[in-house]
Amino acid sequence: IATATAKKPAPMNTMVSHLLVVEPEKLYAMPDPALPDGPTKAASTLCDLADREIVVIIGWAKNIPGFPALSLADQMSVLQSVWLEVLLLVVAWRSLPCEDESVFAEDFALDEEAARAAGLLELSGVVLQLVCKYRALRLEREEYVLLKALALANSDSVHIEDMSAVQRLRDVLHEALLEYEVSRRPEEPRRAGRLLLTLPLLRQTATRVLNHFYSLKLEGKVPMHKLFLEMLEAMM
Amino acid sequence: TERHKILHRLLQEGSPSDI
Repeated sequence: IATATAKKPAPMNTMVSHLLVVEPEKLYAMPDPALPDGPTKAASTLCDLADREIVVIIGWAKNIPGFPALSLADQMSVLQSVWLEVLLLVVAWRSLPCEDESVFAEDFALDEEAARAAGLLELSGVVLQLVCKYRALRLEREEYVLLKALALANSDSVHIEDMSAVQRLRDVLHEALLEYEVSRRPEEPRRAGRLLLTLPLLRQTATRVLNHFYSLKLEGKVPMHKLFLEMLEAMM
Repeated sequence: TERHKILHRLLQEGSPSDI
């Protein structure tokens, strides 16, 4: 009986199970075949993809336990401040299996040469630095979904009215991460901390990517959808 | 919310239409 109990896998943390169920479907970039390849097409593809990803992220956030309980104003403040961090975590996760490629979507992955040709070398470089960190940690899907929800709850927006409600959301997710690591990775007692310590690089990466998009907006050569512009402006 | 009307609408109604 003792052996059977020891071999039985630990029950899945209910938060992790929930987060796995609400994981959104993959999006495709679908670059416009009518446009000639080059920086304008790449930037345009990326901005269009980001706009659709934001819609998906908003829908996903509504399924994060505790998020819908925030006031509408606070839900907006949280999303406006962290959407790009969440989006970058999605891209980093997609890029994990591919060495030296930034996988913005299943049909839009750039290696160094393609990134240079697309004028996205710098952007791809900062994404790859993040990917490198998660690859070194051998990030698992369960940890990824927890970290993504934590990135949402980790908003430091000065516009949040009820910070204690956001803190509660953060605490519940933090607790779920600790519980998951204790049950699944008891041999790595510092793993939860290591995962949380990737959040500063995620924020730094988001700031750099935001600057890239904002420069594109100022140049005015690439069409941007209204929601993307709205979210971009909210971060500036 | 006037400046952020699409986000507001998506959170409130959940309708991604006509963006």
